Amino acid sequence: MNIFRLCGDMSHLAAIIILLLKMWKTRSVAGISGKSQILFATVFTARYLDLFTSFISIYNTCMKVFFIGTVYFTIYLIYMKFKATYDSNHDSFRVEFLIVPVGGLAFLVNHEFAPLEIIWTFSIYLESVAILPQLFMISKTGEAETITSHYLFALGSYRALYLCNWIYRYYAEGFFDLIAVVAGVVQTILYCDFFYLYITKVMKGKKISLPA
Amino acid sequence: DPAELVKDEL
Repeated sequence: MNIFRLCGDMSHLAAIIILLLKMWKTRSVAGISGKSQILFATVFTARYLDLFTSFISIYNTCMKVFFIGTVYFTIYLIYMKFKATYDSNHDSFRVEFLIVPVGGLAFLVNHEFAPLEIIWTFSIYLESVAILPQLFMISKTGEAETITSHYLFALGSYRALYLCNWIYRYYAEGFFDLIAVVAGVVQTILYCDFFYLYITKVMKGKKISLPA
Repeated sequence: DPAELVKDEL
């Protein structure tokens, strides 16, 4: 563990808590993409299959349980409890255009042609594009609530911090995983446009409103 | 083998 990875995990944790607070306080899931949350649930389920088989640390296990538990609770809030506020018309990204290519790529490019390794690779590739339905929804509605912007900023920062973690681990431990790094770079790049809007607007107290 | 190492990350 290093400071970059710890900050990354905390940023990820903060994003999930911000999202849950937004939903619970406003009792609304307006502006939130249910499809992205379903993709995140797939990512966590595929990545944490070893939750019960391999023990890394208390921290690792607690975080995995928390991430899996909260993402399914978020899906419950979107599609059941606050279903009336779910904007399905604007949440229209075709996720099959993500899952099929990512699934194929995981078969072709991986470290080892073994079931658990391919599933893990699939979760890494899927996570890098899982936010697209959410960003697509914001571009369609033309705006994002400020609290949703904070959620996205924390979520985008998490993988950017992981990139720093991999740089650190490369020099400190000689550790390097090309698949995780490339997917992490793609994932962070997808947020750049949003980061720009967040820093130039939200930090000045304005709302994010894209030219619709 | 990098595949073994990375599994200690979330």
